[in-house]
Amino acid sequence: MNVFRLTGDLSHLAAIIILLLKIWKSRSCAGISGKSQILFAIVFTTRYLDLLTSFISIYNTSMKVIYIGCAYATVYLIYMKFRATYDGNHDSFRVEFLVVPVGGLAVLVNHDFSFLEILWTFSIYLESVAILPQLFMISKTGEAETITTHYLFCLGLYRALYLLNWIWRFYFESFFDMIAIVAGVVQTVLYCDFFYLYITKVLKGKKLSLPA
Amino acid sequence: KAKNLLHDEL
Repeated sequence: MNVFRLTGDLSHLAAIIILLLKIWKSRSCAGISGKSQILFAIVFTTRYLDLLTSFISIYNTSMKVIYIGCAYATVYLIYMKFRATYDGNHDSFRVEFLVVPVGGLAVLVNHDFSFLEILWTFSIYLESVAILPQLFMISKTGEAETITTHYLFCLGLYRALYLLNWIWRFYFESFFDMIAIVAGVVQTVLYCDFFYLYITKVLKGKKLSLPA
Repeated sequence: KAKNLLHDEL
């Protein structure tokens, strides 16, 4: 464990909690892409099946349980409890265009052709593009609530910190996982224009509005 | 491919 990975995990946890609290407190999921949240639930489910097969640490296990629990709770709030506030018209990204190619790639490019390893690889590839429906929805509505931008900032920051973690681990532990690194770079790059808008607008107290 | 496939990261 190193400082980048720990702060990355905490940033990820913060994002998940911010979103859950935003929906719960405001009793509304306006501006939130339910499709992205379903993809994240799939990402955690396929990645953390090793909860059943291997134990790494209390921290590892508890974080995985929290991530999975919050992901499904968020999906439940969006599609069940507060479904009247779900903006399905703007959440129109065709996720099959993500899941199918990612599934195919996971079968072709992986570290080991075993069931759990292919699912882990699928989860890594899927996570790198899972935010696209959310970013697409914001581009369609042309704006985002400030709390949603904080959620996205923490979510984007987490994988950027993981990139620093992989540099650290390469240097100090001569560990590197090309699949995770490449997917992590793609994932972080997808946030770049959002990061620019967040830093130049939201941090200056303005509302995040895209040129419609 | 006996890589240590125990993924210790979240």
